[in-house]
Amino acid sequence: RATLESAKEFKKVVDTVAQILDEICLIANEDGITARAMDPSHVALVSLEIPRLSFEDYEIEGEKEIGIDLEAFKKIMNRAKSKDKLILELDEEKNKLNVIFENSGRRKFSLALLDISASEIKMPEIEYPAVVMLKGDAFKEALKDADLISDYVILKVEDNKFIVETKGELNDFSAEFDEDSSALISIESQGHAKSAFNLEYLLDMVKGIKAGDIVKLYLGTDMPLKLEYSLGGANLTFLLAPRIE
Amino acid sequence: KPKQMTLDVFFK
Repeated sequence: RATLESAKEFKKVVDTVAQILDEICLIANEDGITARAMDPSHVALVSLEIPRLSFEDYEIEGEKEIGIDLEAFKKIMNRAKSKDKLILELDEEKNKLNVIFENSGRRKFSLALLDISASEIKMPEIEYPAVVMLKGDAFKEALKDADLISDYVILKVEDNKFIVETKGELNDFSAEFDEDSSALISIESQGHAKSAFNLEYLLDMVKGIKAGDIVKLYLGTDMPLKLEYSLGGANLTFLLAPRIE
Repeated sequence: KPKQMTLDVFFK
């Protein structure tokens, strides 16, 4: 049984993960809740971690695997109201996850669990030549700009600048974040990094980002992008395979 | 034409 202070914040987590995956197996143990899975095409990976400390209350015995249909969970979470607390309660007898919104009253959905097991995927240990921290909404806006021009985007780090660019058949777009840019928090690089990525996936991954959030990007040349940010007490990490010329 | 890679290549 786990209680989160803001159901509405957690809704964003579920929305974002549901953009990429159809189902997920949550692992709940005394450290908190984690989950990791690749999308069916193996282009993207989502890793979710909600540390025990993010919960207002958290009770567990042993370790539980909770298989969830994300489309159904998303629909339920969309009913969260702004002051609702969220209680997630595993009913092992009925094989259901109770999703409870608590405010002046108490609304309970019982979500049927899926018979899936947790994936054994470990994050690959990749050495990245460049790490960029920037304001999440600035990154999201640059991706939306690029989306007007093409279906892919090039993310580059060169000369202590982070660049988002794309070329269409007729039109081009580029956004530069250098040390003078208030959106750029930090940039560490050993040499250049340049990789191209599918924009649809990237836009799905940044869906939950809002003003004030900070994203951390790990980049290389023709390497997967690693993207991290925190949302509603959850740490989200995404990997996205590059497009290669 | 650019080719979309999968993550499998990078998991080795």
